[in-house]
Amino acid sequence: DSQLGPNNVSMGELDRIAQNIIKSHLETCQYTTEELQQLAWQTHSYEEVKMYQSKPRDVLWQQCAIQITHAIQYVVEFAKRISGFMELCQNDQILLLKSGCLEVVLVRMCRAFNPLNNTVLFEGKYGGMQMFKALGCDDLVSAVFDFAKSLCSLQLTEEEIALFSAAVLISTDRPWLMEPRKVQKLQEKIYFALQHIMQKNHMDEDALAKLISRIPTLSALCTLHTEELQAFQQLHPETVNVLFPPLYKELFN
Amino acid sequence: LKEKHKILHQLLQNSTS
Repeated sequence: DSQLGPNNVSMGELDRIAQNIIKSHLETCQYTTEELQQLAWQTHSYEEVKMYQSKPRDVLWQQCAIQITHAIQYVVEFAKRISGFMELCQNDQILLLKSGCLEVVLVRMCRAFNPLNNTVLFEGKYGGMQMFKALGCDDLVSAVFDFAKSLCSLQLTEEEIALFSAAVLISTDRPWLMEPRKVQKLQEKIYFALQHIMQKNHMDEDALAKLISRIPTLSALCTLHTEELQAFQQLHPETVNVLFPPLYKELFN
Repeated sequence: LKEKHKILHQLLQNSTS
């Protein structure tokens, strides 16, 4: 425990941080790795994909908003279990989750993405991009699929996904933080723990740099999502106001 | 911020299940 790692954080502490985050991640994932492996080749049939494609735009948007909101609730639970997160002030807890929850959902999505046939788990089975055609935002859907494929190519372990999710969430890049120093200290420890695990697992010395280089894409995807939501809302204000989950509206509207 | 994010605030306040 007395051996010192970067920035004089003891290796024992880094290990405790890593173990806490990995446990929090595993306890709050919607699907276990085993469940995902069992489902991996259960794909929506041609008829089912056609059925999604023929849905009215607002109906599919609503279905996606419900799925995203469900996934976000698990991310909130993940955040709460990270040691140090609940010690941040309430303002910063809300800010970090508001700006980072969708990014974490997208990181977690790579667990439920099959890069061999470019399909993602949606409503119980895997399906390709064409399943989301009726949303009317091909650019966003295609960018999300590209991101998932690119993250999968890094072949991250469950531990690395956990620590990367925490690093994405606990970020000093978010504007209006009240205690940025406190967030920074926590973020640094998470990065050191991530670095330590990646050095252990990967032969590729640039693996961590490659992973970090995906963060701007995450941010761009979230901006694109907000823009698409605004465009959708202009055409279907009633759907958003009445039928979308209140948490989704609170976070993105 | 709490006022504008009542649901998120409530989720954060709920005890971890």
